[in-house]
Order: sequence, then structure tokens, then C-alpha cells
Amino acid sequence: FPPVPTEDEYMD
Amino acid sequence: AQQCNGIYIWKIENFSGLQKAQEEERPVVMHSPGFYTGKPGYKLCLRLHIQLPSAQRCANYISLFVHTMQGEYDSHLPWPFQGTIRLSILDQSEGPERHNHEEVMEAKPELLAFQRPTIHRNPKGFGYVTFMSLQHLKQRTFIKDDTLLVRCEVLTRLDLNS
Repeated sequence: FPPVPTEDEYMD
Repeated sequence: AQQCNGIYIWKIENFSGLQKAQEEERPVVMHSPGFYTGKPGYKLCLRLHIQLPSAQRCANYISLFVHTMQGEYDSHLPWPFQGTIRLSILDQSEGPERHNHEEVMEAKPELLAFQRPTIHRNPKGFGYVTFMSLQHLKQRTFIKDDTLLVRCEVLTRLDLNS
């Protein structure tokens, strides 16, 4: 199955 | 690397050093330099993680995300960002039989990731937690001269209208 793109938060 | 007609290639050198860090359970997170999708265009960057062996669900995967950044044309562009983003890890084999590892994603304008950034880099990105496994990375020449090549091709709604 194809991976699904998602929103992802990253703070330094 | 700044102006590229919607195609940006990020060279990640010393990949064996990054893998060694990952094997020793040291977090590996990198950001690409900022690049523009055109002139005028959106300023974007890529974020790559090598997930630790102890990570739940995504252990030993490369994660890849796109972030919007504050750019010099922002006030002249339509927001939120809309368009198609093709992310690839390039197969660097010699000869014609190259099989890049690719995913294509459509921007979702309702997400914070695609709003006009209010700080240098939007903390919200969009992409894949499990873009490609380290196991898969060994199966072709994705690493050459200890370098990984990540390609990002962006077609914005602005490009489609012009």
C-alpha cells in the first residue's frame, strides 16, 4: 500500500 | 541552489557518518538549505530524519518532509500554497536502469503546513514518516561516494496558471 503523507511538526 | 525552476537536488554527504550516529541511537535530523520554486516563487526546505532503531512503528526509516519558509516574494504570492510536490531519493546507478524511490503528494491547503510562514521556517511540515527504509536503501545504488541525493520537484498552482 502506498504511504500516506501527513502533517508533522518539528521545533529546533 | 536558490533558483531552480521548481527542481531542487539536496546532496547529503558523509551518509555513513549519519548512519553510524543512527545505529548508536543518536537522533539524526537535517534541514536542507532553502530553495525557491520559481522566480517569483515559494521558499521551501526539506527535513530528513533517520529514525532510530528504537523508534516505535518507524524504526530504521528515512522520514522526509517539506516546510514552507519566509521568502522574498511572499507578499506577492497566493496563500495557502497549492500544488504538487514530488519527493525522490535518486538511484545513482550507472546506466539506464535507474529506479528512483519516489512519492508524489498534493498540498492540502487547509493544513498549517501550507499557510504563509510567520517565522523563518514553518514548524509544520508535510511529508512521509516512513518514506524509505534503510533496508531498501541497500538494494540499489542510492548511496554513491558516501552521498545521498534527495530531489524535490514542485509544480505550484501558480505554474499551472501561467
